[in-house]
Amino acid sequence: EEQVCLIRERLAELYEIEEEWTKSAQMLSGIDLDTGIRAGDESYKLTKCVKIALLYLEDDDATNAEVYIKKASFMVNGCKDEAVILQYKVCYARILDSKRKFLEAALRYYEMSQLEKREIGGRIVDEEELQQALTAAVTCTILAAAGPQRSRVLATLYKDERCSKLKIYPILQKVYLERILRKPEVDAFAEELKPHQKALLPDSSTVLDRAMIEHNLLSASKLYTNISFEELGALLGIAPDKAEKIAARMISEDRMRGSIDQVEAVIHFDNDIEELQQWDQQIVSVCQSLNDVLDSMMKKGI
Amino acid sequence: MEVEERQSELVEQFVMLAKSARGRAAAELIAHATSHPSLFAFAELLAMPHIGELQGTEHSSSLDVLKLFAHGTWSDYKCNASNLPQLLPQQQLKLKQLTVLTLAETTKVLPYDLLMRELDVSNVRDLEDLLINDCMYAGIVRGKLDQCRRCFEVSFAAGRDLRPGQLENMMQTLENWLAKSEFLLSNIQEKIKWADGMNESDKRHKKEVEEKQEEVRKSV
Amino acid sequence: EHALLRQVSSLVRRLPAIDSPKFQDDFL
Repeated sequence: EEQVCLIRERLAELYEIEEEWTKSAQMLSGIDLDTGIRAGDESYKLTKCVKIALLYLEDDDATNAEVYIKKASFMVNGCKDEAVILQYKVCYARILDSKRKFLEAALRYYEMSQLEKREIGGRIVDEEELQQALTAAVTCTILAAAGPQRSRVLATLYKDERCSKLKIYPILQKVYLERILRKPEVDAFAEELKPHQKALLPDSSTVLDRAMIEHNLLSASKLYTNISFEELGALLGIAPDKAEKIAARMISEDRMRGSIDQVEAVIHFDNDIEELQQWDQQIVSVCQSLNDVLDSMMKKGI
Repeated sequence: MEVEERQSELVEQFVMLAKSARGRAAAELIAHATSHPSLFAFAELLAMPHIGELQGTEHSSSLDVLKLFAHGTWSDYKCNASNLPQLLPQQQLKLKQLTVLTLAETTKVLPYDLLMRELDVSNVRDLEDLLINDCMYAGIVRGKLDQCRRCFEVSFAAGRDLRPGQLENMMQTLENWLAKSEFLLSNIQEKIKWADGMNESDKRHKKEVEEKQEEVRKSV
Repeated sequence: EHALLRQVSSLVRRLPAIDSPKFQDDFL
């Protein structure tokens, strides 16, 4: 059994060098980790499970990767090897990302981007890798379904000054400021995405399309009291009936406040705040402006 | 305030440059200032001596452009286009942005028809894109677009340079506001006094009722 | 002070703070 194990490991290495990721993973997964002579060696088992999961992920095979990362999750708490733990975290985040659990993936990527200790298991984690993790966190957050939780993560990322140096920052800023994203910006963002992030959904739109349309719809609700579906479609760059369908879904999922008048083909966006509160806010901001003027006068010695 | 804060440095830069720029250099400075995407204030530059000296020279049309950007609108430009140099695209956009600010001075609800006429825009989509991208996202106005009523409700608009004669109006509005605030304040104080009075009389009434209750209880 | 005048001009324009009919009902 020991010889078989060694041969498999050697073959897996060769497949890996050939970038035959799935074959390499299959070779390793043939090693009996549950009953063989290694069954007692938790560290060896954990290392192998994480390795197999990473190899499957190289071929974007999140399903098989998840099988092994689940096995690893039962052993990782007892592990002392920081390198393996980090690999496990990377793997877990990438599996969530591949399975389009974008918000969970974003949180894990962000946690990894904040790694303090750079020297792990004799290897240096360089700035570039941390930036990649941060960029992945931003990308996944942008792709996540619009709503309050995503807004909180966006706020965290936007306020993290490391993000202002990322290439993806302009789009992060517009998404955070709830501004409508125009097609050129979306296309530029699309170029940076991984294949699975551009995958087709059952309704034959892509993950990106859906994220962008929902985002733009929410952004439009901040700008409009009401809008016809004709114009909304023109604004979002999609067919009016599709805009209506997505708006209806978001309203029913309580991710946007509003009502749809199908006779007039108009969507009316509800204001989250009552008129009286609006008045209070207006009075507060008028008084704030007055204070600003008085401060300016003070500063200028008037 | 944000707009003022953002552009105060720019204003200072251009004023500094205007101290040494004369003739052609001053004309180029005006073109640069009226093209800058973040500058919406021109009164300071207009007040600089070297800029005023352009009057009557070969560069006086640049001075006219600066006056147009300080106080005028897109319609003013179109009426006077033959006497003014051809505006660059970024200058045209800026003058339209300034026109929205001027329109927002008169009323808080701007009808689409008025906006489309004053901004020379032929359809709703283009008008709304201009208001969204170049006004709301530029931070010079805040508000809501209402397609059913075909109007733009302005909740905030940055201040433009004051036109001659506007100061009196502004003082008058401030006086009215002061008077109204004082009236409201005295009104509220009166209501508070009334409420206190009512509270006192309720307390007295309640005390009388309790005393009467006590008497009845004793007699029974 | 042109900047100050612009600020006051912007401030003055925001009065009255709100005058929508719905507000009147809510306020009353």
